[in-house]
Amino acid sequence: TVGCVAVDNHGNLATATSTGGFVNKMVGRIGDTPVIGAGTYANNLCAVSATGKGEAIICGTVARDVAAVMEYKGLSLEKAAAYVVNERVPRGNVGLVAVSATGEVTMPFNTTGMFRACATEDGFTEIGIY
Amino acid sequence: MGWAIALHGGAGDIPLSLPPERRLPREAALHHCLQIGVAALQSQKHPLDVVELVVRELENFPHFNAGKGSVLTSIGTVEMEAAIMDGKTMKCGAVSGLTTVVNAISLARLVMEKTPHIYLAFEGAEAFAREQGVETLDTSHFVTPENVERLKRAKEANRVQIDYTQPIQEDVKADEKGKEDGDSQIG
Repeated sequence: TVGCVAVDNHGNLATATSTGGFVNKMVGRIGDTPVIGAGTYANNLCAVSATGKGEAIICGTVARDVAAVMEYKGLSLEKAAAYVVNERVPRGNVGLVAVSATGEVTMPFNTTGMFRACATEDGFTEIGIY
Repeated sequence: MGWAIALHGGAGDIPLSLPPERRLPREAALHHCLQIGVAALQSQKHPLDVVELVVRELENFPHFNAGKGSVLTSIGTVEMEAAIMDGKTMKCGAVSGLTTVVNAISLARLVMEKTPHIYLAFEGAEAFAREQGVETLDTSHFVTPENVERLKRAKEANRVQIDYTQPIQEDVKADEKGKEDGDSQIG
């Protein structure tokens, strides 16, 4: 799976995700990527793109949950995403990248690793796996 | 407040001993795609254009599980899927079951912008792709030798795999025999 989230100086947010799914998946199976709110979601607070086991991400409504936790619990993006990844989905199943309307970035995962990268206007850049 | 961008190339059981020949090309691709996204944001492109641009690049990179390099179904075919969403308008588009579309993410955006729907799948999505004139190629374009081998190993072990899964060991395969799920649900 691949994905990208971005926010501009005006707070405009967007997300995109694309995938081939599982190795050896049944013909006709769809995963979380095209299910809006599961693996892909954006509103006026944040943009989220997820990766991992699609079935778990659908059941956890992962991407929408990050936005909902921000909206209803008032948490920051980082805390909301960490809560969803660590508390709402079984370990070994999910990773996500997310940005907020105020330019926060977070890339949590509960798998062994996730290929990821980010950059912000203030010059911060990160590329990581583990 | 400032611009920000983040991207991923999949998650899973990535061994700490991942060989350089597998790690370095992926890191280079992430760096390349990040630079494209940063440049687009710096030139005032809308984030919707930025995420589509970056994901198209990632789809074209054969070491990631999307576009060229997509993993295979149980019968050796590809069925690709994608979604895109704009935060301000909450408009979105999604596609699945694609077998010939080179950049699924751009077809998802066309679903968002050119139809009254948010999701098209399988034959309908393929027909829409041809109607819109997006680039398509024979399905063999998307199949890599590495993924043919991964499918072979997965079928031998009778399990599915997420983006990154360590090679199946013979003793593990033996241990899984008779288990209804094995570890197929977590890759």
